Amino acid sequence: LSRQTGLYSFFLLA
Amino acid sequence: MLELRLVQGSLLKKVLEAIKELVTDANFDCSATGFSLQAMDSSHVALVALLLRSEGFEHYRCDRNLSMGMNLGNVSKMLRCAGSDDIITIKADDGSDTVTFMFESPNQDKIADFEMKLMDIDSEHLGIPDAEYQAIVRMPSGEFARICKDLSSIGDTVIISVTKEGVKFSTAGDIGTANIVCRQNKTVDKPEEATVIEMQEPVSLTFALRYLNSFTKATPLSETVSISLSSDLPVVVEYKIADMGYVRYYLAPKIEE
Repeated sequence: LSRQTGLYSFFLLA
Repeated sequence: MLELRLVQGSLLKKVLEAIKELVTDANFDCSATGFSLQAMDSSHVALVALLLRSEGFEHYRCDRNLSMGMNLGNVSKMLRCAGSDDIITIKADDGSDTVTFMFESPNQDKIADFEMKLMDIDSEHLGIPDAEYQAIVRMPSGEFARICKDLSSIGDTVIISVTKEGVKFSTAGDIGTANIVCRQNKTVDKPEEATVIEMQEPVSLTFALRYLNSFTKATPLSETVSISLSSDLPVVVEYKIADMGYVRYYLAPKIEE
């Protein structure tokens, strides 16, 4: 099983 | 006052087709640098970044930075009224709550203007640092689109694995499995038909095919696509827009539990 990560796990709000 | 004239208006039509499936509403930002957009899909898993540099326009006037909120479905509806050879001009006055798209036929015998209401959108800009990627694959955009489409009839996710030998796209579903390997192939007649792999170290990542298929709506913008992969970063799928800029898509990976 795989879990979908989100962009907030990698990038911060500018 | 904003006035952007693009002789190759079809580019703008293609850009809208490339992003409207992923993002519903977005702010178009206009500055001295160019016409740009950054927006995430509603689930915050994918992001699209567009840049059309000011030098690429035949006329580019942007007196002050301007952010214009638009429903992309509505923009697409307006731009579909432009002929494929039409010159498109985007106009807006400071403080106005509308934007005007003007379409001129190549021999100037038909001029149309479509005024569209702007909307207030709370935009969330992500800071995306420049990164060194473990592997960058450049390949024909049509080939990449075909692979994503074919694999999505078998499975929901794709594992993209890059080695020195090539790039492998794998999927698995209820009916079976599929693997497609594209070998590095620089010795082709035309550079746009080449598959080129720049690899620092092997990398393997899993992505939802639904999003990749959505990214391939940008295929008409460029003959080639580049896919940049690192194990601790979202993949970047980039379509260059000749002489003008790019559409880049970022997609967060799926991680094994």
